[in-house]
Amino acid sequence: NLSEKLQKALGLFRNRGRLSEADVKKGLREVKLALLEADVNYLVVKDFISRLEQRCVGSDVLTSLTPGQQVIKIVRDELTDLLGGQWQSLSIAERGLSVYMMVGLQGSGKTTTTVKLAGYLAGQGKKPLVSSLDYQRPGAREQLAQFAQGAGIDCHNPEGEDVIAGAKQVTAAARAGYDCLVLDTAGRLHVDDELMDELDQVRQAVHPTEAILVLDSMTGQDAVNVAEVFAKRSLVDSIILTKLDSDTRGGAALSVRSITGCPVKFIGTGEKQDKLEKFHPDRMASQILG
Amino acid sequence: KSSQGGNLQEQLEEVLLLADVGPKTTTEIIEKISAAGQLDMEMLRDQLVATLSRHQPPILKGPVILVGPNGSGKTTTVAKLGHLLSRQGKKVFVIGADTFRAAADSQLEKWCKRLELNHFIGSRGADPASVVYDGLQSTAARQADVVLCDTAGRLQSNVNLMRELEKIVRVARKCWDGNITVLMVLDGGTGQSALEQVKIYRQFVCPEGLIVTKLDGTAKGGVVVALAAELGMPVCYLGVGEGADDLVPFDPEIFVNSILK
Ligand SMILES: Nc1nc2c(ncn2[C@@H]2O[C@H](COP(=O)(O)OP(=O)(O)OP(=O)(O)O)[C@@H](O)[C@H]2O)c(=O)[nH]1
Ligand SMILES: Nc1nc2c(ncn2[C@@H]2O[C@H](COP(=O)(O)OP(=O)(O)OP(=O)(O)O)[C@@H](O)[C@H]2O)c(=O)[nH]1
Ligand SMILES: [Mg+2]
Ligand SMILES: [Mg+2]
Repeated sequence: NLSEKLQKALGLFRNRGRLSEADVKKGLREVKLALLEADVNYLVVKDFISRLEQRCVGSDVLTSLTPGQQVIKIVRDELTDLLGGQWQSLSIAERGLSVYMMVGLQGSGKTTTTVKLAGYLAGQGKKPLVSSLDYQRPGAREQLAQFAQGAGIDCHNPEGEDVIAGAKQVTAAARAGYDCLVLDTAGRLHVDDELMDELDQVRQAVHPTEAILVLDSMTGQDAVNVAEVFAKRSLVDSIILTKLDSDTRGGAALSVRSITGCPVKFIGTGEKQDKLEKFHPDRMASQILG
Repeated sequence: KSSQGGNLQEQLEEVLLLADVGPKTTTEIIEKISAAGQLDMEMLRDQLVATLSRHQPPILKGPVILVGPNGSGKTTTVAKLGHLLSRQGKKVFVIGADTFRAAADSQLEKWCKRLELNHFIGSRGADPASVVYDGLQSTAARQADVVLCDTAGRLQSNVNLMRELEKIVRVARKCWDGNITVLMVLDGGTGQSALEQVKIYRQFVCPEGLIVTKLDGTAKGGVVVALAAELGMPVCYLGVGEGADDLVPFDPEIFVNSILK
């Protein structure tokens, strides 16, 4: 792992004084490799490494640490900071219905996460309703209805084929009896202008309290392209990273956070309804570094 | 002159890294073509095509079991592949063995009806190995040229689910007189995790080829170069959309051109 590689590269002697430029160059080469292996975007890595260089060179080596340990500490702190520092909670509407809109690429975990998030809200004392606006994937509405039922979450899927009309209808209906609504949408490509426009129209129709980008944590270099386009269209207030039970390093977390500035609030850690956890930047930092 | 060379090397590395080829395979490929004395785009193109052409994908005959991580596109690919093979004049039978996920049965059923594919879908909660067994024992399966079998998505890190899949494949092999093929369906946006995924899947069920999906977005799918170089895993088809016709046979030249674009 990285910590062992740094110990090897920079030696095991506890220094007295400052990190030498040679130490920093050697150490950051290992860090760059670790980040690329972890799927952090190449351009994000370049930028991150140059920031680190400035922080590391001449930094005081705490006499209790080896140069390798010192570099790791600086990297981990910087990474944790970039990932948001600490957990940020879901926004709640100041009054009336809180609407959460789940968006993202095909197969990222939106439908599953819709129910998980509703379960989290129920656990917070809220009364959530879920609804599917996916009128195109075969069996999508059934999938949400069945999964919600298994989790004891109310589900209302409007009839008809017009996504915007359906969105308006369910948002109005939800106000009677619920204080939050989680909307599942169809998976789509960020480069599909027609479907991205549709999502834009849904957003303008329902004014979500939070638009949440649901992203597969094993996404590679493409994560920034996806996040950038969704963010440009004001379709990302926060991010949920799914399938983190896969032991993936999850470098996409750093990439999307850097590109959008939006916080990752939750992570998916399994297929069952209770497998949603709060995102901890420090734990993610360690995971990315491997 | 040397700084110019350094710049070109960096440019080529950047192209490969941004395409998800990964740092290890990128370094190997760049070193290989530098050692041959010619660090340029044409050499790189040739080396990539060679890597991707080295291992032949399997011929699809009899049972073909599609496996892979959650959400990669297995169910949709079963439908597309069934459609493609039917249009080639083959008799296709589809077995739905995802008995775990909500509405998995309904999703595949709707696809098969839409595409007029002969099918047997296991119901939710049934034992998946039994569904495969029953499906393969049927007359329809015995009379088909290809039997496509869909399975539930699973992460390689879940040992119990990998053991379940191992059992499904073992049961299929035992009850079929002839070869069965396992294909792994990977999301084209996957990064370096694909290496671990394929390694572990190989230990449990020996996939002979890959189908890489969702390449109609901006993801390049370059990790398949690493999978070919490190694991000798060939690619059979590419998924390029959500429609029935959006499955194309893998062509290394076309694929490499899109990586280097
Ligand atoms: N292991 C694991 N599987 C997950 C997780 N989240 C979702 N899944 C699985 O991933 C697959 C895809 O999830 P869906 O909820 O259908 O994804 P989606 O984004 O709604 O897909 P589309 O609607 O087709 O775009 C399913 O098999 C889910 O059970 C997770 O955190 N861990
Ligand atoms: N754009 C695009 N979408 C695809 C492609 N292949 C599959 N999809 C979509 O990806 C999503 C997931 O596909 P599924 O077939 O349900 O994936 P799966 O692997 O069976 O999922 P699980 O059974 O839940 O593990 C669906 O919305 C599909 O329409 C492709 O080649 N391109
Ligand atoms: Mg869905
Ligand atoms: Mg499926």
